[in-house]
Amino acid sequence: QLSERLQKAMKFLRGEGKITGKNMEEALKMMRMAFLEADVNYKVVKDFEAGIKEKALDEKVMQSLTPAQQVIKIIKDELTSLLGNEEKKLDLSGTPPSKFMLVGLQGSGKTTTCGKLGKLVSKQGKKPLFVSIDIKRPAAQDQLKIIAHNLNLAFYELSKEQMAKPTKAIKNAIEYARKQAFSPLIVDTAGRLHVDEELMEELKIVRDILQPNEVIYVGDAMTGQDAVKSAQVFEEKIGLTSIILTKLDGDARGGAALSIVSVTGKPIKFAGVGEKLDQLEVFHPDRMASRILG
Amino acid sequence: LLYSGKDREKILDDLTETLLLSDVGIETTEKIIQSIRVHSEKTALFPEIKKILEKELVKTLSQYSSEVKPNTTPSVFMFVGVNGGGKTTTLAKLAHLFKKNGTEILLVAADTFRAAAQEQLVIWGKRLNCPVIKGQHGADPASVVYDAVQSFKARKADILLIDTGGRIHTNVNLMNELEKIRMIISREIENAPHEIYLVLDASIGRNALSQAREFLKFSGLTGIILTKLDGTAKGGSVISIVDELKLPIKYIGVGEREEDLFPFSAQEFVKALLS
Ligand SMILES: Nc1nc2c(ncn2[C@@H]2O[C@H](COP(=O)(O)OP(=O)(O)OP(=O)(O)O)[C@@H](O)[C@H]2O)c(=O)[nH]1
Ligand SMILES: Nc1nc2c(ncn2[C@@H]2O[C@H](COP(=O)(O)OP(=O)(O)OP(=O)(O)O)[C@@H](O)[C@H]2O)c(=O)[nH]1
Ligand SMILES: [Mg+2]
Ligand SMILES: [Mg+2]
Repeated sequence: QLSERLQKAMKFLRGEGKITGKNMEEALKMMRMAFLEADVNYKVVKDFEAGIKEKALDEKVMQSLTPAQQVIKIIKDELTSLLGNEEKKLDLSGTPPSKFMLVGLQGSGKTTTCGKLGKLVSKQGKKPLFVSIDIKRPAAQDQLKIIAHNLNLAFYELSKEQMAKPTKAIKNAIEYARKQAFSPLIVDTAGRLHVDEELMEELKIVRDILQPNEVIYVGDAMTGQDAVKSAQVFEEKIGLTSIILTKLDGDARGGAALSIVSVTGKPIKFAGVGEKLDQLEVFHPDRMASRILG
Repeated sequence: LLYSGKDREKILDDLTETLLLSDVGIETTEKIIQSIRVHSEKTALFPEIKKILEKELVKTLSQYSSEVKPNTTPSVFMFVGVNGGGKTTTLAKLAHLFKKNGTEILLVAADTFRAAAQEQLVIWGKRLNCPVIKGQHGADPASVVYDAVQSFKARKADILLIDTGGRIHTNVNLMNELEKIRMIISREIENAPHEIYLVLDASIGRNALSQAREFLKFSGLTGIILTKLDGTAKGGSVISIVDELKLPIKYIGVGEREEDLFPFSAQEFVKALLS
């Protein structure tokens, strides 16, 4: 099922009789509008359109009996392949403990997602250890501690000295995990703006100490045009390995998914689909493509 | 210097791109640009056209009063919105703002669901020296609000600030819960809640309008507070909300500290939007 604008584009092409370069351009313009309506970043849409154009302007498509159908299929296939073709697993490789670090803007769902990942890996037989280096947000430590407690999983509690020096806390947590055979170590970080140079630098230092298997960017699915800016800076300054998109239980079309993948080149591995700790799904690129298009 | 129709279209295209990149949304942008096309001289250059656009946007955003109570006490405020938008932090900021005038402010931690939600507000209450009324974790939020309202009346306090749990606007049960909370308040205190603020993250795209519509329908809304404008998001999604739902933008949040809240200025907002 397609958005009104894409249906209009199809109707337009069907009504044109002969398909030419000119009316294909017009149809692609309608597609551009449909993508903008789905909150895909304006510049990402333009790049995407350029990628589609060549395939759409192919002789076979233009001569086909159902050019509109063909174009829509090209769009859907291209979108799905951009969003990631195969299911991507978490990186739990190497000498234990494996380490995950969750990063992103304020309120995107990092702390909750830490819990969801812990529950997921513990169902796979792992023994995760949670630690939070968010010493700023009121009750951030409590929040992750309660989540761990509700899941019957281990939480590394920071001492007063560690609260003053989170980088030391990280080293101690790794050591503790190693000694007590916990893996993965799941590190929750404070939300921060990509334009806050000091906090981005702090995050880089933490990553260097932690040497994580996964640096997971936790992004809110209802983000609009700004999705590219923040994801891009996190990728440039910290380096990401994967993405988790949250709040997909809402009705946002989720164009941020395409924007974030395009600008970081990193795969979306999971989708948050609710507040409960079992509400994490493997990311399905084809379903996301349909959602963006419809 | 020959001026051609092509230059004018290029100017309008550039402004279209600016608006789209600021999350104004495609339909609202088309409407605005069409109006600019009609209201600008055929020979106008970029600075003049941009000025017309500015004036038009400021006019749209200033239409409904941004003036805030409490100029009458007792005053009851409710904070609603989807998950993670900044409700709890914004409530604390407003408590800080109102406290300057020596009023007695009670905070209500009615998010009994999310881990450490009540603890979060309790810490803010200690910092701001405002009592916090909370309930058992997992209790019915409506009962926490009911108790808080009784306490508020008994103490003859001036301002009651009610924090609610984040919720997805398409979750009917949670939206009904919000409606129930509002009904309890209005039944117990005349004309209350005096203000129901939708706390909206400035980086949200088109979904902001659906959110506003649903919260308006279930809990009612008297205004919007746009948060996280200290980031790079422009918050353009509020324009369609103001235009369609006739809601004023009361404040903007520009940081995580209690002082990072300012009354909304349409001029400043539009200037930043178009920069
Ligand atoms: N509906 C829904 N809510 C979610 C989802 N993920 C997280 N949340 C909610 O979003 C809100 C913010 O989640 P947090 O985990 O506190 O976000 P955070 O990124 O750690 O926030 P900061 O640490 O302040 O940056 C909470 O109300 C969560 O319950 C999701 O997938 N769906
Ligand atoms: N940079 C910035 N961060 C903000 C602003 N307002 C809130 N935050 C941060 O956003 C995150 C979420 O804020 P909360 O107050 O917990 O949001 P909430 O809406 O109450 O979240 P839920 O109750 O879980 O739905 C916290 O890390 C806040 O510090 C703002 O104006 N600017
Ligand atoms: Mg957190
Ligand atoms: Mg809250």
